[in-house]
Amino acid sequence: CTSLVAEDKSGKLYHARNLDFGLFLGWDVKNNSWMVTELLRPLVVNVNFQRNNKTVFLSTSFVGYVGMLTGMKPGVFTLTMNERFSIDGGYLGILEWILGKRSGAWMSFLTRSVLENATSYDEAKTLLSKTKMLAPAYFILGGNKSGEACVITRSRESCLDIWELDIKQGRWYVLETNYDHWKEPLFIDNRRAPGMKCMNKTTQENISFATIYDVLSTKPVLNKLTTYTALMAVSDAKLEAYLRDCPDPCIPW
Amino acid sequence: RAQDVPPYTEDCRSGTYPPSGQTFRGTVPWYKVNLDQAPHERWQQLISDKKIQLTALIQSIKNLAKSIFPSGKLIEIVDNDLPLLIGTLPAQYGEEMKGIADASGLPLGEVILFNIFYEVFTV
Repeated sequence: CTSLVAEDKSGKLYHARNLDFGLFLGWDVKNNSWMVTELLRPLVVNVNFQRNNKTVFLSTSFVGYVGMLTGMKPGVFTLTMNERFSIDGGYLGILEWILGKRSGAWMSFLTRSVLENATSYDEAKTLLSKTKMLAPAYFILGGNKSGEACVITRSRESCLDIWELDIKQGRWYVLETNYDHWKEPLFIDNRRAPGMKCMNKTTQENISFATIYDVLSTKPVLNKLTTYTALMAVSDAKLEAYLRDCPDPCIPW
Repeated sequence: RAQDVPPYTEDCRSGTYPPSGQTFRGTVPWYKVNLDQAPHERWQQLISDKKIQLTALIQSIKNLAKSIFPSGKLIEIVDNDLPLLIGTLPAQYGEEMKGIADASGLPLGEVILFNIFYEVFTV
């Protein structure tokens, strides 16, 4: 996955992502594609969750999956999560859960609960950084005020790092793939450098849905695992999602 | 051309929005989910519209599992043992999963597996 939050010159925040899923889950030799990724695309839906006929939050999701990977509380915050691989992974959390140690939260239920119940950027940030979890993860969170965006790097037990937007230091966007931002990505899976190169080339003056979509359409940020691209602008309560394809030549991940 | 060599790194794209062309597969439909409804009922409309696609995905995952464990033991565990977890999951999500299983006709264990895929695959 690739997620980013960027702030334009007027202080407006944009949050976008490519959702990549299905690595090693069956390669279709005939069509040069991942089988599960192909089957996931028709299941992508945008959902408006309502209570008393009023929107509580918006989400791009997969039918049958009750947790959330991409969502927005209009006017309040935006949230995406990226997978964080670790030996101390979710399978250990599941094992602990089965054995009765149930103090951790399931990742996608936590994000759903945050989207449903948190009422501010700060509250969402606290919940995502402090709740014990069954699996490690990256949470990419955007607010509705200038400077409100961060990447929260989580292990199962604790928050390892919070990487924040810092306009004064010239950090007008944060971009996260599936590696700790202070370490080099795996050399055969470097989507971070091409993504950052395109963001830098775009410049803060020109950031918009259109230019962010361009960044997320550039290979290998766009790859054979990309199921959808979602674009969010919290101040406009605007969420757009598009199904993606990556015709050859295209890296499988 | 350099971009044709793995990892197929392109020059930064421009002019791709509004989406069209070969990298665009289609728009994403909108649905409403009413949180005032009982959790069991919330996903009925969506599941009824996408039952065939959901079943195809789950079947494909089962086929993959069968190719790794041809005895079918893994699927047996998913179908018979995973539903035992349902009572331990946060209440509304457990009920929603039961509703999805009932509406789609899929075994509850397979719906649970789909919902905990993230935890399973983070290694």
